[in-house]
Amino acid sequence: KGRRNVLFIIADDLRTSLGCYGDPVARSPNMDQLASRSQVFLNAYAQQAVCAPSRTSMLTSRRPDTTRLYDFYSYWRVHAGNYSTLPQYLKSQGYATMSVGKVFHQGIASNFSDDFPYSWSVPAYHPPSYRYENLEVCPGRDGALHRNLLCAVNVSEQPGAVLPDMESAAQAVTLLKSRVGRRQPFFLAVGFHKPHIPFRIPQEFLSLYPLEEMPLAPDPDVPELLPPVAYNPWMDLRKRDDVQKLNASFPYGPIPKDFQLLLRQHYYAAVSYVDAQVGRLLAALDELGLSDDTLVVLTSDHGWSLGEHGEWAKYSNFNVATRVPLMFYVPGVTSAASSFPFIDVFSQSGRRFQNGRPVENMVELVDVFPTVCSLLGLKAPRPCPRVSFKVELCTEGKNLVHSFRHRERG
Amino acid sequence: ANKEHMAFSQYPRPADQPQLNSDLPLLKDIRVMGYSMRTWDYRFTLWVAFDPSTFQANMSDIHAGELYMVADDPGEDVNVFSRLEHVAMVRKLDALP
Repeated sequence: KGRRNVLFIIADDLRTSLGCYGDPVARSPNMDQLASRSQVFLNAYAQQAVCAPSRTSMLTSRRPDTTRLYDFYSYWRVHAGNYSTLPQYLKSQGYATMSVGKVFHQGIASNFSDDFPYSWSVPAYHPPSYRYENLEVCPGRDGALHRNLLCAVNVSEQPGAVLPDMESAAQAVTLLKSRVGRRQPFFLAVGFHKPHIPFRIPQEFLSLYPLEEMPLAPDPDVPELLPPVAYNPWMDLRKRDDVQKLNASFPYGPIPKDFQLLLRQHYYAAVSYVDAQVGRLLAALDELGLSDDTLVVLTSDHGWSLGEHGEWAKYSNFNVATRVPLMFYVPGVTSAASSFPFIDVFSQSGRRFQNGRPVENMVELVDVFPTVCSLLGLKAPRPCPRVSFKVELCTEGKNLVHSFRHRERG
Repeated sequence: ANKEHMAFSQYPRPADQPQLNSDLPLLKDIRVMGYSMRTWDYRFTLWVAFDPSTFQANMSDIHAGELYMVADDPGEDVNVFSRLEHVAMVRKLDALP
């Protein structure tokens, strides 16, 4: 029947706070539905818990010590080595490759072009409304607009009456429609900006998480024996207007408990908001008749501490900051069913699914590149030699394709 | 089939104590790198000296360590690094690419 397409979905700062990962609070029916038709890696980890290094690492299948990117301010092709990326490799194999939203980290880290034209057949799309993301657009109790962390909004009152991830979902659906009936396979990467801070989200999603039912983190204090070097002082939160008013002491805080509850409520609401955008995408894939021929990968760049260890950020090696959702839907392999009807979380919030094929072994985001290649029937990159700065195409990950054929042991 | 499944991560720091740029140090300011390996049973992290001009970590210049036994401590709240003989783990981490 020809080669399969790929829909690659990546969220920003999405930890495993999803129903399909056993989180009792989260309402994520669309991602749970995808998980029910997918192989779900329950213990998947990012290589560095910050956006640019993690995304570059995943997309090149090289660890940060090989990309030499630990901050946001260098482009691996000139700073470390001219490594091929997953979309670049697929493009070289005849795929139409497209990027919507935040796939690569923008700026120097991807040469101010999202690595176009190496990785993409067309320039990357960025939602126009993202330009307002860090401006004073959050209504405060005083009636004025602020640069708040907690930023649940009436979307119709926002500039353009839209939010970035809504625009990205709409653009991705448009691109999917444009691919119907074409022989050339596609790789469509869709990067959602949430649940990254600020929690600028449609206000109705807060109603899914009543404050009186919201638990605090089970371990909200900085551990007694934690070395100071391991701790991060969550500086990006401290810069927001509403957090500044708390006068949280540097570096250890803490944040008052009533604000902790609000923060957790908003994070979970942002997760449900992203889930709805994922649901829109998958429903379109289904309605366009593409879900029988399209591999779907869903993951995140890293996790986020929701108050565990007194932290409110990524920027660490803690499991909550490095563990990510990772699932692969492979039509006819992970599931016979290929339907993805949109699930409205407001009317069906209690809907539950059973994971299709859970895998408990440790895996890493550097494994994604070779695994996708093999699942598409392409030759996967070879394992990298110990020093690989001059090797354009190789992997520092493992090819997980065997796990789709054989159940894990022990 | 008998290979131990592991996942690795790392995080840079500008200093041993939290400071304003601890979350996101620029490359030139990185002085310490925390290398982690994790299995079903534990997460082991060594914070070692790092030279940003050569990109070299000095695995014998250990600034701090963390060891969490996941079965008893899934939230990683009790660091038992100082309690256990960890030389074997240091060697294991040192031998990695």
